[in-house]
Amino acid sequence: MNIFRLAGDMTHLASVLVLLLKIHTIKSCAGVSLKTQELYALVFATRYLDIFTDFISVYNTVMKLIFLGSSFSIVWYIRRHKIVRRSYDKEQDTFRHYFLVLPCLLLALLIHEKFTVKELLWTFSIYLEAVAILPQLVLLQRTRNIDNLTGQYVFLLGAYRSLYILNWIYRYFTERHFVHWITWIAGLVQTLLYADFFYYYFESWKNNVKLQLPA
Amino acid sequence: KEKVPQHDEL
Repeated sequence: MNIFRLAGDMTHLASVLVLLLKIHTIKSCAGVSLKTQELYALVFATRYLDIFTDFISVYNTVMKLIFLGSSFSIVWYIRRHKIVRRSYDKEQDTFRHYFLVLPCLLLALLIHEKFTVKELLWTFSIYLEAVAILPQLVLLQRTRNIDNLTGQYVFLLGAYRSLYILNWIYRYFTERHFVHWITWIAGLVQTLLYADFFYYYFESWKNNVKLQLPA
Repeated sequence: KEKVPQHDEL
């Protein structure tokens, strides 16, 4: 475990906690895309099947359980909680799941490291994670006014994969640990999707004005 | 021996 990996995991954890905090305390999910949250729940459910088969470390297992638990609770809050669900803007959050899920499924069937169920699901989860933020980014673009917590959530989520890339570079040089090129490409795509958001996030921070995305 | 890719990251 190096500092980049730890920082990446911590920003990932923080992003989820920020979102849960917002939903739980303000009882509102305004500006949050249910589509993105459902895709993340699917990402974790397909990637972390290995908690039943492999043991890596207590840290690893605990983190996996946290990500599974938090993603499914967020989905539950937006769909089922009697107050939170009222703040969900269904009309704006129109991105179609299958538009992302199907291509990722096909790509995983075509490009993978090993043809086993577990490995295919893992590869699928890597592809899906790379693009799962899209419904959320589209929603931000549509609503334009972004509250602080939602902005921080997206920022932390983007920071997480960028730190993972630094972690892969570091591991390559220190441990000669090779991350498969599938992971590299997906990770780079995932990080690049945030480039635009990062730009406006830092601009608003620098000028000390409220974050707004251009129409 | 067969190399099984192990995913030790999250």
